[in-house]
Amino acid sequence: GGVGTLSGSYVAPKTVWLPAMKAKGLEISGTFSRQVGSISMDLVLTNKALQVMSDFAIQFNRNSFGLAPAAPLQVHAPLTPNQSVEISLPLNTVGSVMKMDPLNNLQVAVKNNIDVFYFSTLYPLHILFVEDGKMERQTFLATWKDIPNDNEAHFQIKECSLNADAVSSKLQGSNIFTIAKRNVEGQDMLYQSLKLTNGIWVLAELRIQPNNPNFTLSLKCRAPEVPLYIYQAYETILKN
Amino acid sequence: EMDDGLDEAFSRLAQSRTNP
Repeated sequence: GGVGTLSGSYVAPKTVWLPAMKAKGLEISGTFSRQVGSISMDLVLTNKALQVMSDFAIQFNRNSFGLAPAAPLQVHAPLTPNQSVEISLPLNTVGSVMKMDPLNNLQVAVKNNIDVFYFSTLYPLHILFVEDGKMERQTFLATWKDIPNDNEAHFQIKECSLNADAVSSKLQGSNIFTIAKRNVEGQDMLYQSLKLTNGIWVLAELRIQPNNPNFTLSLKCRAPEVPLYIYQAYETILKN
Repeated sequence: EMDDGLDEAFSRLAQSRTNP
Protein backbone atom coordinates (compact mmCIF):
# COMPACT_ATOMS: atom_id res chain seq x y z
CA GLY A 1 0.00 0.00 0.00
CA GLY A 2 0.91 3.66 -0.21
CA VAL A 3 1.45 6.30 2.38
CA GLY A 4 -1.27 8.35 3.98
CA THR A 5 0.10 11.67 5.14
CA LEU A 6 -1.51 13.86 7.77
CA SER A 7 -1.60 16.96 5.63
CA GLY A 8 -1.88 15.59 2.12
CA SER A 9 -3.70 13.44 -0.40
CA TYR A 10 -3.10 9.74 -0.88
CA VAL A 11 0.32 8.95 -2.35
CA ALA A 12 0.72 5.74 -4.36
CA PRO A 13 3.93 3.72 -3.97
CA LYS A 14 6.63 4.54 -6.51
CA THR A 15 6.73 2.41 -9.66
CA VAL A 16 9.36 2.13 -12.39
CA TRP A 17 8.61 4.64 -15.13
CA LEU A 18 11.81 4.27 -17.14
CA PRO A 19 13.64 0.92 -16.94
CA ALA A 20 17.43 1.10 -17.06
CA MET A 21 17.44 -1.16 -20.14
CA LYS A 22 15.65 1.49 -22.15
CA ALA A 23 17.77 4.41 -20.98
CA LYS A 24 21.40 3.37 -21.20
CA GLY A 25 21.48 2.52 -17.50
CA LEU A 26 19.33 5.31 -16.08
CA GLU A 27 16.37 3.96 -14.07
CA ILE A 28 13.61 6.30 -12.98
CA SER A 29 10.84 5.39 -10.58
CA GLY A 30 8.32 7.80 -9.21
CA THR A 31 4.93 8.83 -7.92
CA PHE A 32 2.90 12.02 -7.55
CA SER A 33 1.84 13.79 -4.38
CA ARG A 34 -0.15 16.79 -3.23
CA GLN A 35 0.48 18.39 0.15
CA VAL A 36 -1.15 21.61 1.33
CA GLY A 37 -1.65 22.86 -2.19
CA SER A 38 1.73 21.87 -3.61
CA ILE A 39 1.99 19.16 -6.25
CA SER A 40 5.20 17.25 -6.69
CA MET A 41 6.66 14.48 -8.76
CA ASP A 42 8.66 12.33 -6.36
CA LEU A 43 11.45 10.56 -8.17
CA VAL A 44 14.26 8.12 -7.58
CA LEU A 45 17.04 8.22 -10.17
CA THR A 46 19.36 5.21 -10.18
CA ASN A 47 22.55 4.91 -12.16
CA LYS A 48 22.82 1.31 -13.39
CA ALA A 49 25.47 2.14 -15.97
CA LEU A 50 29.24 1.80 -15.63
CA GLN A 51 29.90 5.51 -16.02
CA VAL A 52 29.08 8.61 -14.02
CA MET A 53 25.87 10.47 -14.90
CA SER A 54 25.55 14.25 -14.74
CA ASP A 55 23.84 17.24 -16.40
CA PHE A 56 20.29 16.09 -15.68
CA ALA A 57 17.29 18.02 -16.96
CA ILE A 58 13.56 17.27 -17.32
CA GLN A 59 10.81 18.52 -19.61
CA PHE A 60 7.10 17.67 -19.93
CA ASN A 61 5.12 17.56 -23.13
CA ARG A 62 1.93 19.61 -23.23
CA ASN A 63 -0.80 17.83 -21.28
CA SER A 64 -4.49 18.08 -20.36
CA PHE A 65 -4.07 20.12 -17.18
CA GLY A 66 -0.93 22.15 -17.94
CA LEU A 67 1.26 20.23 -15.49
CA ALA A 68 4.83 21.50 -15.70
CA PRO A 69 7.99 21.45 -13.56
CA ALA A 70 8.02 24.52 -11.31
CA ALA A 71 11.81 24.29 -10.93
CA PRO A 72 14.73 22.66 -12.75
CA LEU A 73 15.58 19.05 -11.94
CA GLN A 74 18.35 19.50 -9.40
CA VAL A 75 20.76 16.63 -8.91
CA HIS A 76 23.40 18.18 -6.73
CA ALA A 77 26.32 15.88 -7.52
CA PRO A 78 27.13 13.51 -10.40
CA LEU A 79 25.54 10.09 -9.95
CA THR A 80 28.15 7.36 -9.67
CA PRO A 81 27.47 3.77 -10.81
CA ASN A 82 24.97 2.01 -8.52
CA GLN A 83 24.08 5.26 -6.78
CA SER A 84 20.46 6.42 -6.29
CA VAL A 85 19.14 9.85 -5.52
CA GLU A 86 15.65 10.88 -4.34
CA ILE A 87 14.27 14.08 -5.77
CA SER A 88 11.01 15.88 -5.15
CA LEU A 89 10.29 17.97 -8.23
CA PRO A 90 7.73 20.72 -7.56
CA LEU A 91 5.05 21.03 -10.24
CA ASN A 92 2.62 23.76 -11.22
CA THR A 93 -0.38 23.76 -13.54
CA VAL A 94 0.41 26.79 -15.66
CA GLY A 95 2.09 24.94 -18.54
CA SER A 96 0.70 24.55 -22.07
CA VAL A 97 -2.53 22.63 -22.33
CA MET A 98 -3.31 19.93 -24.87
CA LYS A 99 -6.00 17.33 -24.31
CA MET A 100 -4.42 13.90 -23.99
CA ASP A 101 -5.93 10.43 -24.35
CA PRO A 102 -6.11 9.12 -21.70
CA LEU A 103 -6.78 12.48 -20.08
CA ASN A 104 -4.17 11.94 -17.35
CA ASN A 105 -1.33 10.90 -19.64
CA LEU A 106 1.97 12.72 -19.13
CA GLN A 107 4.88 12.48 -21.57
CA VAL A 108 8.26 13.24 -20.05
CA ALA A 109 11.73 13.79 -21.48
CA VAL A 110 14.79 13.41 -19.25
CA LYS A 111 18.31 14.15 -20.34
CA ASN A 112 21.71 13.49 -18.83
CA ASN A 113 25.29 13.60 -20.13
CA ILE A 114 24.69 10.35 -22.05
CA ASP A 115 21.48 10.93 -23.99
CA VAL A 116 17.83 12.06 -23.93
CA PHE A 117 15.18 9.57 -22.84
CA TYR A 118 11.41 9.60 -23.10
CA PHE A 119 8.68 7.92 -21.09
CA SER A 120 5.03 8.44 -20.33
CA THR A 121 3.11 7.91 -17.14
CA LEU A 122 -0.41 8.41 -15.77
CA TYR A 123 -1.01 10.74 -12.84
CA PRO A 124 -3.92 10.23 -10.43
CA LEU A 125 -6.42 13.05 -10.88
CA HIS A 126 -6.69 13.68 -7.14
CA ILE A 127 -3.36 15.56 -7.19
CA LEU A 128 -5.39 18.24 -9.01
CA PHE A 129 -8.18 18.48 -6.39
CA VAL A 130 -7.84 21.91 -4.81
CA GLU A 131 -8.22 22.74 -1.12
CA ASP A 132 -11.16 25.12 -1.72
CA GLY A 133 -13.28 22.54 -3.51
CA LYS A 134 -16.18 22.68 -1.07
CA MET A 135 -19.07 24.14 -3.03
CA GLU A 136 -21.68 26.38 -1.35
CA ARG A 137 -24.75 24.28 -0.60
CA GLN A 138 -27.06 26.55 -2.56
CA THR A 139 -24.72 26.52 -5.57
CA PHE A 140 -24.51 22.73 -5.36
CA LEU A 141 -28.28 22.32 -5.47
CA ALA A 142 -28.63 24.76 -8.37
CA THR A 143 -25.73 23.21 -10.33
CA TRP A 144 -26.97 19.67 -9.73
CA LYS A 145 -30.34 20.68 -11.19
CA ASP A 146 -28.76 22.61 -14.03
CA ILE A 147 -26.52 19.83 -15.35
CA PRO A 148 -28.72 17.57 -17.51
CA ASN A 149 -29.25 13.93 -16.57
CA ASP A 150 -27.47 12.93 -19.78
CA ASN A 151 -24.32 14.33 -18.20
CA GLU A 152 -24.65 12.12 -15.16
CA ALA A 153 -22.22 9.21 -15.03
CA HIS A 154 -22.72 6.16 -12.79
CA PHE A 155 -20.06 3.91 -11.33
CA GLN A 156 -19.87 1.09 -8.81
CA ILE A 157 -17.25 1.14 -6.09
CA LYS A 158 -17.06 -2.50 -5.19
CA GLU A 159 -16.10 -4.20 -1.93
CA CYS A 160 -15.63 -1.15 0.26
CA SER A 161 -16.14 -1.85 3.93
CA LEU A 162 -16.11 1.75 5.26
CA ASN A 163 -19.16 3.45 6.73
CA ALA A 164 -20.42 6.85 5.57
CA ASP A 165 -18.48 8.88 8.15
CA ALA A 166 -15.23 7.04 7.49
CA VAL A 167 -15.76 7.54 3.75
CA SER A 168 -16.31 11.29 4.22
CA SER A 169 -13.24 11.79 6.32
CA LYS A 170 -11.03 9.69 4.06
CA LEU A 171 -12.16 11.56 0.96
CA GLN A 172 -11.75 14.92 2.67
CA GLY A 173 -8.07 14.09 3.17
CA SER A 174 -7.81 14.21 -0.62
CA ASN A 175 -9.96 17.35 -1.04
CA ILE A 176 -13.30 15.70 -1.83
CA PHE A 177 -15.74 17.49 0.46
CA THR A 178 -19.05 16.26 1.84
CA ILE A 179 -21.64 19.03 1.68
CA ALA A 180 -24.66 17.11 2.94
CA LYS A 181 -25.53 13.66 4.22
CA ARG A 182 -29.02 12.24 4.27
CA ASN A 183 -30.40 8.88 5.31
CA VAL A 184 -33.30 7.68 3.20
CA GLU A 185 -34.88 4.32 4.01
CA GLY A 186 -31.70 3.12 5.66
CA GLN A 187 -29.29 4.15 2.93
CA ASP A 188 -26.79 6.95 3.34
CA MET A 189 -26.65 9.52 0.56
CA LEU A 190 -23.54 11.71 0.56
CA TYR A 191 -23.47 14.86 -1.55
CA GLN A 192 -19.93 15.91 -2.34
CA SER A 193 -17.95 18.34 -4.44
CA LEU A 194 -14.42 18.82 -5.68
CA LYS A 195 -12.70 21.35 -7.90
CA LEU A 196 -9.82 20.73 -10.27
CA THR A 197 -6.86 23.10 -10.62
CA ASN A 198 -8.29 24.36 -13.94
CA GLY A 199 -11.55 25.41 -12.26
CA ILE A 200 -13.71 22.46 -13.36
CA TRP A 201 -16.20 21.44 -10.66
CA VAL A 202 -17.42 17.90 -10.09
CA LEU A 203 -20.56 17.10 -8.08
CA ALA A 204 -21.03 13.67 -6.60
CA GLU A 205 -23.68 11.57 -4.94
CA LEU A 206 -22.37 8.53 -3.13
CA ARG A 207 -24.98 5.98 -2.09
CA ILE A 208 -24.15 3.54 0.66
CA GLN A 209 -26.73 0.84 1.37
CA PRO A 210 -26.81 -1.17 4.57
CA ASN A 211 -25.14 -4.58 4.30
CA ASN A 212 -24.00 -3.84 0.75
CA PRO A 213 -20.23 -3.42 0.26
CA ASN A 214 -20.82 -1.97 -3.24
CA PHE A 215 -21.37 1.79 -3.36
CA THR A 216 -23.04 3.67 -6.19
CA LEU A 217 -21.23 6.82 -7.30
CA SER A 218 -23.10 9.30 -9.49
CA LEU A 219 -21.10 12.18 -10.92
CA LYS A 220 -22.20 15.38 -12.61
CA CYS A 221 -19.70 17.55 -14.43
CA ARG A 222 -19.92 19.96 -17.35
CA ALA A 223 -16.88 18.26 -18.92
CA PRO A 224 -18.16 14.77 -19.82
CA GLU A 225 -14.69 13.21 -20.25
CA VAL A 226 -13.70 13.94 -16.64
CA PRO A 227 -15.96 11.66 -14.48
CA LEU A 228 -14.21 8.39 -15.40
CA TYR A 229 -10.97 9.73 -13.92
CA ILE A 230 -12.78 11.04 -10.85
CA TYR A 231 -14.21 7.57 -10.30
CA GLN A 232 -10.68 6.14 -10.53
CA ALA A 233 -9.57 8.66 -7.89
CA TYR A 234 -12.44 7.59 -5.57
CA GLU A 235 -11.40 3.94 -6.01
CA THR A 236 -7.77 4.75 -5.26
CA ILE A 237 -8.49 6.88 -2.21
CA LEU A 238 -11.14 4.62 -0.66
CA LYS A 239 -9.22 1.38 -1.14
CA ASN A 240 -5.89 2.54 0.24
CA GLU B 1 -27.41 25.27 11.93
CA MET B 2 -29.40 28.13 10.44
CA ASP B 3 -32.54 26.96 8.70
CA ASP B 4 -32.20 28.52 5.27
CA GLY B 5 -34.37 25.96 3.48
CA LEU B 6 -31.30 24.21 2.13
CA ASP B 7 -31.46 21.40 4.67
CA GLU B 8 -34.91 20.62 3.43
CA ALA B 9 -33.81 20.93 -0.20
CA PHE B 10 -31.11 18.30 0.29
CA SER B 11 -33.64 16.01 1.97
CA ARG B 12 -35.95 16.40 -1.03
CA LEU B 13 -33.06 15.71 -3.43
CA ALA B 14 -32.06 12.54 -1.57
CA GLN B 15 -35.70 11.43 -1.40
CA SER B 16 -36.27 12.03 -5.11
CA ARG B 17 -33.14 10.06 -6.01
CA THR B 18 -34.25 7.09 -3.94
CA ASN B 19 -37.86 7.10 -5.08
CA PRO B 20 -37.90 8.74 -8.48
